[in-house]
Amino acid sequence: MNIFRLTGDLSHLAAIIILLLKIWKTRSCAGISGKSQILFALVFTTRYLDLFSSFISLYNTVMKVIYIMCAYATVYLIYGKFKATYDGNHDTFRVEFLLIPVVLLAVLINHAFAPMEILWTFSIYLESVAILPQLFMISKTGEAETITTHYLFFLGLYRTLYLFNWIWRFYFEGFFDLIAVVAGLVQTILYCDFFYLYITKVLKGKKLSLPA
Amino acid sequence: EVDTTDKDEL
Repeated sequence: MNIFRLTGDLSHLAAIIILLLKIWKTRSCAGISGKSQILFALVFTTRYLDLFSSFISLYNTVMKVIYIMCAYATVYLIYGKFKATYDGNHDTFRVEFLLIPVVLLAVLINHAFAPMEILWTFSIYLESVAILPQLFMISKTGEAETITTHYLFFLGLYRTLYLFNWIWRFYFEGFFDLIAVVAGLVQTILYCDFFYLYITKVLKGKKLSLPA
Repeated sequence: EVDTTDKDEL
């Protein structure tokens, strides 16, 4: 555990809680892509199956359980409790275009051809692109609520901090996981455009809206 | 060399 890993995890947690609170407080999931949230629930489910097979640390177990529970709570709020406010007409990203290549890639490029390892690899690849339906939705409507942009910022920051964590681990522990690093790089790059808009607009008090 | 059992990261 190093400072980048810890702040990365906390940033991830902050993102998840910001989104849950936004939906709960406003009683609305307008502007939120339910598809991205289902993909994130799938990411956590397939990655954290080792909760049943191995114990790493209390921290590890608690965080995994919190992430999974929050992910399913978010999906429930969007498709259950606040379904009437879900903006399905703008949430039109074709997720099969992500899922099919990700499944194929996980089967072809993994550390070991074993069910648990393939599911872990699938979750790593899927996480890197799971935000695309959300970004697509924002590009379609041309705007995002400020609280939604805070959510996206912390979610993007999390994987960026993990990149520094991996640099740290490479130098000080000799640890290097090519699959995680490449997927993490892709994931971070997808947020770059958003980071630019967040810094130049939202942090200056303006709403995030894209030119028509 | 990656230890595939090292799943400490979240």
